[in-house]
Amino acid sequence: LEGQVPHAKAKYVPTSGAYPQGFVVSGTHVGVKASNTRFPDLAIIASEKPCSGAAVFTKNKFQAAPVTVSREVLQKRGGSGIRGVVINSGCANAVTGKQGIEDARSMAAEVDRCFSAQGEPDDGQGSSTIVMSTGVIGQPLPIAKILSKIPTGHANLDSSHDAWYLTARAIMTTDTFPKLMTREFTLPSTPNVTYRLAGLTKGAGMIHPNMA
Amino acid sequence: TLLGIMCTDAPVAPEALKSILTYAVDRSFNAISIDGDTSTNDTVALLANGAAAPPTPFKTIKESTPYSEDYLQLRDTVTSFAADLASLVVRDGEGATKFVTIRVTNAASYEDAKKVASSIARSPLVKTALYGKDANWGRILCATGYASECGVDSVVPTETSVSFVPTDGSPELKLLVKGEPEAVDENRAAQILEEEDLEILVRLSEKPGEEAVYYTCDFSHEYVTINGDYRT
Repeated sequence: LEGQVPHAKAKYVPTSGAYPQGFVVSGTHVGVKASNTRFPDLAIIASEKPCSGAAVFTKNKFQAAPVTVSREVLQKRGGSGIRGVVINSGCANAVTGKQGIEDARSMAAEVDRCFSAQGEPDDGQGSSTIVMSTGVIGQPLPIAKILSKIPTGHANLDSSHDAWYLTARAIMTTDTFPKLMTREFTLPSTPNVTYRLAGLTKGAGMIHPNMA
Repeated sequence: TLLGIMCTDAPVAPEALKSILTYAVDRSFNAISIDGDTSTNDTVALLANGAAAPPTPFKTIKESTPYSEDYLQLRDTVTSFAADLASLVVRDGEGATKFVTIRVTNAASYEDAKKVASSIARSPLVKTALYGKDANWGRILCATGYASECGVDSVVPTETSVSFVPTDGSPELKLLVKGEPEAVDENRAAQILEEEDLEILVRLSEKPGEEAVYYTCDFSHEYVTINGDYRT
């Protein structure tokens, strides 16, 4: 992926970071868009242990299937016992009807299955995975392709800077550079403990968010 | 579409996480505009696993009234972090050549200030003027004025002032003071607009009040090229 970031934007792309403990990530090539023959387009961000989770979603009346499914996951669990997020780029899975909902649920279920296969007990509260998609609207997801690569993405989960970089790269659409940041901080009650924040984001067009 | 994921190893209870995220997003990802279009997929998630917390005592940050110091510190840290992340999105706006901060001050309420800032940030005429490096305060004022259609009551033409604030720390360039146009030094304006970063400061009154910040970019030929070519 070297040389892919425009020179003027290189200053915004970190070459290292202090990442939060207990989080592992991966970026995997699927080829959601047939024209994408080399870049990662499937991201998984996971906590090694179940964690707290919260999300805000678009207030657009036409909400994409992953928005509906992720809201269900968080509501059902009350924001507890979340394991991670799975994201594909290249296809938004928006305005795709009942099949879109099924596809979004399948993506989450496949990530859940990968964790179960590691011997983790099922807590009986349904999926613990948040789903996101981004890309063109109105096309069905190539779900078989995506599902077939989730185990690879799960197997490649890692905490290194390179893994975070690839993950940030995997969620890009018309973005020209991966957007990744980290920060360290302390809290008043535990001044000797250093906590960390890592964040990745994407977006370049169709941007005027109004989320709740 | 905007997507964002933030992860922390601080220990945070779900209800606190939810309110921290909402507060942070309102002041960051919900305060940016590239082209004024709200996507079907916009989502920002925040995960907290407590992995860095000392084993004993394990203190989980909870929302409470009055808010604890830890809660407020974490909320402000996440807010500033989210604003920096959101800024990266604006810097990568399709075809963008400028990063513009719109600061609206002295409003009757935070909501009023944010609506005015949003109105300016999504105005195609303001954004094309910025691309053309034109200190066109008339378009800024126009967008400020029609924010009243969104329920803003605190815009009073004779109390409104507009300035460009350079990012190099030099004094602001006043374009309009209390509704009266200033004699603008065009060379100075051109100098300021030559820079990638710019702040537009709109004071709705001389009296102290609430402030909101919005981040946006200019509109260029390249935006039309990119989106004319993009296929659904």
